[in-house]
Amino acid sequence: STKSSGNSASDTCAEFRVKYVGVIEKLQFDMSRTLQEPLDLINYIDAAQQDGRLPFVPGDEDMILGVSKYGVKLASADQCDVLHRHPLYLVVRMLCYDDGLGSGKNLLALKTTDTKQEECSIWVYQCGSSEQAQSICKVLSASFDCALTSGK
Amino acid sequence: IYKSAVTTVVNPKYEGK
Repeated sequence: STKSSGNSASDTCAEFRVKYVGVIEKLQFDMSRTLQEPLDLINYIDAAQQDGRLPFVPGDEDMILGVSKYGVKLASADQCDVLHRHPLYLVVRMLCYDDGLGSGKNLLALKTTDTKQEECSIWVYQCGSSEQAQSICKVLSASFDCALTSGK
Repeated sequence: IYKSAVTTVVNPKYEGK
């Protein structure tokens, strides 16, 4: 279910129902340079799941992922508390891909950095379908464009 | 096994990083 308030893409805050898988934190920035290619990042996440740093299956609690020009936010389903807040300027990239288990679910790998760009983290979420993953990418891309134009 | 679409959205601020 996608609910976006506001009309123009600039102040859209689109919300998507997702599940949280886990995070790989404190990656050295130059280590993460090796994770630029999508397949490298997918293999890295796969390896992290194999050696237990990331679960294979997300928690079963539905959460709300909010994407806007301010950034990406993860809130509980009742939106009473915000669990993750990723300011847009610290979001490096987002990668969406099929989880390969045949259920059509997609994984979202959000790479963020810190203000000094010394370390990176990979936040992994799961959404219900590739269509939903595509819309999340569209809104994030529009948010980057909007920040770029209004950033100067 | 990841045959289907892989979509990447990059923040222009970090292009190439």
